[in-house]
Amino acid sequence: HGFPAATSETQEQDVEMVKKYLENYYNLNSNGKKVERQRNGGLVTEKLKQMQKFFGLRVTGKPDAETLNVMKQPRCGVPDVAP
Amino acid sequence: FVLTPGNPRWENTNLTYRIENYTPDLSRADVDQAIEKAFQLWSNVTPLTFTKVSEGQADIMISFVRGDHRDNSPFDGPGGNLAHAFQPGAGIGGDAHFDDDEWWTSNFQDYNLYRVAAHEFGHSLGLAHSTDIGALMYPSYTFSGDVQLSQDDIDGIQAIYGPSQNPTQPVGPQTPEVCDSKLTFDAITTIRGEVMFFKDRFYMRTNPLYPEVELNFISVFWPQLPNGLQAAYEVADRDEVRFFKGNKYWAVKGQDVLRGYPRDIYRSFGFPRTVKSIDAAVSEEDTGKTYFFVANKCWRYDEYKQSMDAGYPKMIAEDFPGIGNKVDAVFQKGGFFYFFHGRRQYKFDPKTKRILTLLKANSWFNC
Repeated sequence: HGFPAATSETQEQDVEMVKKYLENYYNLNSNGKKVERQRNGGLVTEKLKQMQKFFGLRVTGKPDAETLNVMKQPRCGVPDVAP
Repeated sequence: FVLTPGNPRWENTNLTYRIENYTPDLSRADVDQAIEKAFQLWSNVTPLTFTKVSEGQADIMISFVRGDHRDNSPFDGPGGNLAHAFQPGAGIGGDAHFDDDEWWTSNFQDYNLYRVAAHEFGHSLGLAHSTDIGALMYPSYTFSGDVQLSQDDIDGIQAIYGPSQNPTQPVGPQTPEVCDSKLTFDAITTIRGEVMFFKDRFYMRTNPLYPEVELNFISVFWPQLPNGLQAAYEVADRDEVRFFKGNKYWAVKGQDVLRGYPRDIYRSFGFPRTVKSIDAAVSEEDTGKTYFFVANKCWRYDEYKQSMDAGYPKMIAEDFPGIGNKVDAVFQKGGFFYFFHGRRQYKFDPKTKRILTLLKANSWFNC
């Protein structure tokens, strides 16, 4: 939030936060080997889109400023999607 | 709203709860009261009853814990994950855990225990997270001064347990739908080059870089402002926005509410006491003239002289022919005035005193 609305690039630590958020609330599993990680990349994009859709954000699959802003907000620990 | 997958529910609707331990942040009485009020929100709209017990196993066990507390869902220190609760069922079912690495409060400082408990007990009763930002069951923490079930929350819990036996069914506030053609506004103002629309507890704003309309609680920016604002305008060369409700007004600079507010409109602007509230207001940047709209009349205030101009009030139709005799909201952009009344919006040229276009109220939201 702010005036004018913030638009920032994704920082390194944001990438970690995105992954943690998706693991906690969108069932992105965190284990997996190299190959898995490739697939995980696609999985992260898919989970990110699920989160953006839930919060009414533009569904880009990319951690843009609005998406990061929502992820930084304090919240309930219960996942947003069924296990 | 969303029901927990599998639709778990309590068959016995007379439930017990027990507060196993207390946070040191609040008195025991404050914790007891926050928990009791949180349950009351849900019992008011369903046949559910909640009885506090002091020992033994209750249906809903409430505790303050930190870090890994052996339920396979560790907390994460201050911020982030505030609390969680389990769906209806035996054992841990229904239980609610609050992260005691948070600071728990009974006011609008982070984090209000009553507000978080009301959300968690929704889970204890069988609700999952709602996508409605105005619902208590929305995942992110917001606190807009009062804690109330939205209509979305009521619809959700009554889908599981049915309505209460109350003769009159309580209803809750609806969250505005930005593309609802029936959408009307309480107030609209420019602010640092953007336009902000206000309705009930919410603001809406568009961002040139982002097509989605941002809708959130007014308290996200200005927790001291009341809900249900009635008028707002920007004095651009002072980088100040003024918000009006009743005979009071507040001034903000960006996200800061200026000290010494609210003030009253009589002493500050010279309104007669017959004026009880302002319907709409807009300030013309190049002349420093601010127009106030009250019922079918308008007043003109000179921001430089800081006094009302002579010859006012006038009927709205004299200075602004064609826009009708009531204004809900108005703002200025690009030298034009945009007047809103109900679902209608009039683009008005103050120089030629002519309406240029008739638009839908939510035409700014790219629906």
